[in-house]
Amino acid sequence: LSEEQIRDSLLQQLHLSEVPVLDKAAMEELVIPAHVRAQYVALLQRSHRVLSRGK
Amino acid sequence: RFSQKFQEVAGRLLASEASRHLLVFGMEQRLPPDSELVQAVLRLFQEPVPRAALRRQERLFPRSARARVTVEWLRVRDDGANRTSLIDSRLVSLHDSGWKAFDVTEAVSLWQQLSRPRQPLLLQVSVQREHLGPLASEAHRLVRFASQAAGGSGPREPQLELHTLDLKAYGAQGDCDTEAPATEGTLCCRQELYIDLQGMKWAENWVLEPPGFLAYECVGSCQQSQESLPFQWPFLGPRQCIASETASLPLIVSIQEGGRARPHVVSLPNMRVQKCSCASDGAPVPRELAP
Repeated sequence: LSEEQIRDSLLQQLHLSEVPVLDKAAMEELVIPAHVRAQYVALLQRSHRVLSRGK
Repeated sequence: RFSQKFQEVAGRLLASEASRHLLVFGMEQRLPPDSELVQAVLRLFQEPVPRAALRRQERLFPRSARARVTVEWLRVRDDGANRTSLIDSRLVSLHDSGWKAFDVTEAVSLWQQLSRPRQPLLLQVSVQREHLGPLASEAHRLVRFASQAAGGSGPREPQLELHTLDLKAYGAQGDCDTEAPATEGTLCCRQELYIDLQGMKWAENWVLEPPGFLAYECVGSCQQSQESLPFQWPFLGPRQCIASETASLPLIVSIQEGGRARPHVVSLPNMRVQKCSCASDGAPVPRELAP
């Protein structure tokens, strides 16, 4: 799994042609809302459940 | 005939008069748990046709002395309905006799995917006319395969030959030994591989979570089978150590929307290796069975 493969997969998932240029100052102020974090955690847990269940 | 759009077409039904045999193989314990099926061969003994019958057939139908033999896997569904899958079909000559081999690997692979307790393996063998039509040959009536002798096993009864590989020697070895680094002689295993997203320049300010993840990779070599199989699959490559099961990776990324950045959850498929296996490129892949 290379760095390029991860980047290309992410671009494909977001339907983007190139990596977006984001303002660093704006990013530092960005807060992840609770519902977004909950969605992320749920996906993480689901993929770990698949992992522990095996084939 | 019920459609307004098409003109009615009259047809004639030409009976195929197939003869059908159902072969039942009790398969439990035939395939050891730590083994991989490489090939399954059904062997049927074609009985010789009596000379007089052969001469009569040649006189009546001088052009065709062949019949079509079809092998299907028969599955009895939970609701009692029968479902057949075509496994092999070929023409056999009336002049032939002796053992005929059919590649039934797909049937056994499909049977292995049934939920337990599994029904026996059911193979339906039918002998049909080569062609349909008023002047079609009757050769199919003369093609006969030896069946199981009553009360015991005969030398010519149908046989199912299973070629397997012991996965302890020929399969992947689970997770690699973290103490010993993988070398050329290492057998196929899953090795830890940490992907540091924070260290990637392009991910800066874009990927918010996670800072990195354990992706794993498949390393090492696979032992090659030296056995000469009855059916040589032309496109089958060597056994290679590959990721046979993968999991997705959720990420929180920032996306630009209406002039401002907003966190967004995205899931990237096949980013983490769950299982490594030794597999040949070109080998039949077991399919998901519909209920």
